[in-house]
Amino acid sequence: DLNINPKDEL
Amino acid sequence: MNIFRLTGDLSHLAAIIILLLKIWKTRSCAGISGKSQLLFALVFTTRYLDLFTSFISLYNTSMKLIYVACSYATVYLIYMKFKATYDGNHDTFRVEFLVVPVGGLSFLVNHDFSPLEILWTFSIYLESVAILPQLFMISKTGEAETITTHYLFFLGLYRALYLINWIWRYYFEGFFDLIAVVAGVVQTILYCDFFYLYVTKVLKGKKLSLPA
Repeated sequence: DLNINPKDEL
Repeated sequence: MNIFRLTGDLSHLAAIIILLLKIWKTRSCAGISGKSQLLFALVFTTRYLDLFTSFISLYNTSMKLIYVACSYATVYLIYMKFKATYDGNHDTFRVEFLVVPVGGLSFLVNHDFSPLEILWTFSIYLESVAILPQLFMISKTGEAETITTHYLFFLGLYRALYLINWIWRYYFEGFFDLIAVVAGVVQTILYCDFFYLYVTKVLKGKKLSLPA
């Protein structure tokens, strides 16, 4: 899983 | 949200506030690279476009807005309000040597070939090298004001704490973002030389100056 979206980090 | 992520964000915020206050209180941006600050404004602008497309949390939205607003305020102070104090003669790093390759790389290596994702990738790559004009300026003048070194310390510490956050998230959440991690490692490595000088000189009460 590449965790494309959403971006929870800043 | 783990403690490393939170302290990383707070460290980033501290860096940004320290720089703004330094410029505001001394009414001068001497020793500060306007080019690095322009790059950081570009980094935040291209990364936080998702403010318009997705809501994650009140914390996430507010921090993004604060970072963007502060970075634009910093650029305004350097290039407009206190322009007379800006040391442009020493701020001679060629930013196109960063922006062009980073732009190309973000088109080639990304998670998804879509505009927002490419811009996010661009911002991650650009952030990793955006401090180079500032470090170049310090190496050129051979010194930095102590308050500027505090700024750099917190700015470097932020990404180092994110690295620990990513190790934590990998083990406990299965989260892994190769692009962010590689760029984060590069970014942190760029600060290592500075961290050494900060610990051996600044923390012992000496001014940061480089041998001629």
